[in-house]
Amino acid sequence: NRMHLVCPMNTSPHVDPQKSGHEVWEEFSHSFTPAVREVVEFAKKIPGFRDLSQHDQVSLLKAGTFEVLVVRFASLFDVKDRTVTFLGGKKYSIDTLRAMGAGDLLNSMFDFSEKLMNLGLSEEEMSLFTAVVLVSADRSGIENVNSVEALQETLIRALRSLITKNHPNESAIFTKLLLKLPDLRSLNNMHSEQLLAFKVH
Amino acid sequence: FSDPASNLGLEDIIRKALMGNLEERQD
Repeated sequence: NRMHLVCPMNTSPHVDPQKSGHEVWEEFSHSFTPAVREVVEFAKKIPGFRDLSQHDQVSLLKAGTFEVLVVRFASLFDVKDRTVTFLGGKKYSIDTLRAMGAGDLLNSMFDFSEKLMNLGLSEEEMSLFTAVVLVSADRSGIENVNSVEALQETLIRALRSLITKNHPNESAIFTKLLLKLPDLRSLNNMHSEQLLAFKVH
Repeated sequence: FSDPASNLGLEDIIRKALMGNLEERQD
């Protein structure tokens, strides 16, 4: 019944069997907190984000942090080597993680990361795409949908303009990027289900 | 599991990280 945490936001998937569930959770939380803070700092730098209401800033971050982290840490999933690098720096093979209990979410994360990395986006393009991921007017609990929608449209226009300028002969890249948004939603839902299972256990 | 962010303690981390900036705005 040895437990493992197969999320790469941990330093390692191995869990000390002497620790209580609460202690394990605290340690996990301690691992991902700096990454979450970085997402908040990133959001603050999106032009117009700070002009949204405090409620909507929090709602967007609550709903979108996981998706932003998936984009930012896509490079942790090495499709060629079939490994995942955890925050502690150690790599684990897909087979090892499967033996530890990882399931469909791991496969889906690999698929997503591979497709995203294959687009060969620059840092600036990736950053703007990440802003588009975060500022989505259809997240639950948004008070001022019009304001979020206006910012979302501005960001999407900026992304299209940047991609068109940088990849004049690859017009499909922008479409492919927008199609990543529902993929991220799907990963977010799968991840929430895994968290529920973890909390229940 | 309607609010995974709250269950994770994410909301608390987010609010604290945003707070300095939001207080700045209120000033």
